[in-house]
Formats: sequence, C-alpha cells, structure tokens
Amino acid sequence: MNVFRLLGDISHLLAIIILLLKIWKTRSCAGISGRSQVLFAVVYTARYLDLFTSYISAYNSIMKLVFLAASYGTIYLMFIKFKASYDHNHDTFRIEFLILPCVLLSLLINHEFSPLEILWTFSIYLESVAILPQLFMVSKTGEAESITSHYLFALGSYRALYILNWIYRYYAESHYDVIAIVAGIVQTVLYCDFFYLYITKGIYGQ
Amino acid sequence: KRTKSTKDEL
Repeated sequence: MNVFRLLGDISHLLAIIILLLKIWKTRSCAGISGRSQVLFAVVYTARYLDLFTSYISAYNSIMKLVFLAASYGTIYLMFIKFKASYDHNHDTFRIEFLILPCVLLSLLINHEFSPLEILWTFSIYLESVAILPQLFMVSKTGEAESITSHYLFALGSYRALYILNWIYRYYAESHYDVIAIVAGIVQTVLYCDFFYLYITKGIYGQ
Repeated sequence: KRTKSTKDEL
C-alpha cells in the first residue's frame, strides 16, 4: 500500500458517499444516471466475487463489502425509494453497446481463461466505460448540479491516482498489470473533458 | 496469472 493507492481508495469511497448523501439529503436522484449506477453494481459484483475465494487483508475485504453495499444501496434509492425523481427521459445511453464489447474483450484478452479471472477482466473493462451514460446525461441536460460535479471529480480522481500508484509500483516493486493499466488510462481519459470544465469553472466560475 | 499482490488492488 502506497500513498497514491490509499488516496485513490479514499477518493473512490468519498465519491460513493457524496452520491449517497446527495440522494438521501435531497430525497432526489435528479441528474444521476441509473444506467451508470447499474453498470457500477455489475462491475463490483463481477470483481468482488473473489471475496469468497481469496482472502487478502481485512482492509481489502471491508472495502469490497462497503463498495458492494453502497452500490446496491444507491440502486435501491434510485429505483425504489426515490423512483419518482429518477430522470429517465435523459438517461438514454444504450448500455448493451458497452456490456457486449466488454464481455467479448474479456474472453479474448485476459490473464487466465478461468471463470473468476474472466469476471475480473470483464469488470476492469466495464468500469473503464461505466461512467459514459452519466457523462452523456450531463452533456444532454447541459449542466450538472455542483454536488454531482463533486461526485464525478472524486470518482474520476480515483483511477487517476491509481495510475500514479501503478507508476510507483512499477519502479518500486517491478510490478505491473497491463490490463488494469490500459483500462485505467482509458477510464481517466474519459474524464479529461469533465476535469477541465470542473477546474476552470471552480477557479474562474460563478 | 494474477498474483496476490495484484489482487490486493480494489
């Protein structure tokens, strides 16, 4: 565990908490893409199935459980509790165009052709593009609420920090994972336009 | 094949 990895995890956790609190406090999920949230639930479920097969550390297990619980909690709030506020007219990104290529790619390019490894690979590929329905929704409606922007900034920063962690690990431990690195870079690049707007508006805006 | 040190990442 290095500082970049820890900051990345904190940023990820922060993003999820911001989203849950926003929905809970405003009793509304307006502006949030349910499709992205469903994709994230698929990502965590596929990746964290190893919770039952390989124990790493208490930190690792607890974080996995928190991400799973928060993700399903968000889905519950969006699709059941505050269903009336869900903005589905603007949430129209076709997620099969993301899921099917990721399934195919994970079957073709993986570290080992075994069920859990393929699920892990699939989750890495899908995570890299899972935010697209949300970014599409923001561009469609013109602007995101500031709290939604903070959520997106924290969520985008998480993978960017992981890239720094991989650079560090490459030099310090001679360790690298090509699949995670390439997907992580794709994921971070997708946020670049948003990062630019967030930072310039944050500094010069109002 | 992924090692335990890779599996540590979330």
